[in-house]
Amino acid sequence: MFEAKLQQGGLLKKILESVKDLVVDGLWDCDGAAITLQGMDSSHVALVEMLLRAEAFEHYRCDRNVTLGMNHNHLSKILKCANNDDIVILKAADQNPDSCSLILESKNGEKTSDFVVSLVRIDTDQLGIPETEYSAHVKMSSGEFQRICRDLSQFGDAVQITCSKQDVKFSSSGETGKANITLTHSATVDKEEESVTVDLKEPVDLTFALRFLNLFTKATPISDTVTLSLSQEAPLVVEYKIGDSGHIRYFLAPKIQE
Amino acid sequence: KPKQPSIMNFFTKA
Repeated sequence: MFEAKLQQGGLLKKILESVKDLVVDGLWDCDGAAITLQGMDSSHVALVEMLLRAEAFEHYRCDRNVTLGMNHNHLSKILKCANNDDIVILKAADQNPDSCSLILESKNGEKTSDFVVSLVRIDTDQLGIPETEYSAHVKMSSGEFQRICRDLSQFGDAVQITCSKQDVKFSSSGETGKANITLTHSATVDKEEESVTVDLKEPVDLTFALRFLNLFTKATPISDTVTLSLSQEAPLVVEYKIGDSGHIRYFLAPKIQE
Repeated sequence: KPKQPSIMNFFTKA
């Protein structure tokens, strides 16, 4: 039997909003320690990995490892019925389940809703994500990053990210013209979510498709800050922490000049 | 026009 009870249903709502426009169907791997979701967009350009450890749950029981093939649109419809402060319980049999139950309990306990969603067969390959030493880590406000990606999308379909010791520059150009946004490394980190910290081993200069970055920033409500990890020749990692009990990581390869 | 590689060029099947 797999059963997981989340005190804050709003978190699951935000997680679905973070992945459903990028990955239609995803494999939710549940084991004794955590729920892990990994999926790619339909064109296999980007990858998202979500991890939510058992400690995030009020109650977590997973007698045998079970993989739930979830259609994220169906799951999102159910979660649209949930309030942020509802308790959400996920339940599934652990012998090749063909469905998953979701129970929503209102905070005052007067309303209980239960849904059964059919699981989908997904035969995507699970990819191994190698541990990588990155040349640069940029930690910044998630809202700021979302705003930069949105604003620069008006100038071009790609953003060039250049990191130096002092700052990180986002540039885009197209027929509208050229736009540069430069964030200076904050000297003092007083308010974490408003500062920009650049941890640089060596300078990087990479170009990424804004269409995907704007899909990644759907996770902005999950965390006040976002961390970008960059290396020449390696996919960009855009990471949003889920409190202390997990993360959502998006991976996107840099564009290469023909 | 710059090319967009697939993520599968970088991560192997587990």
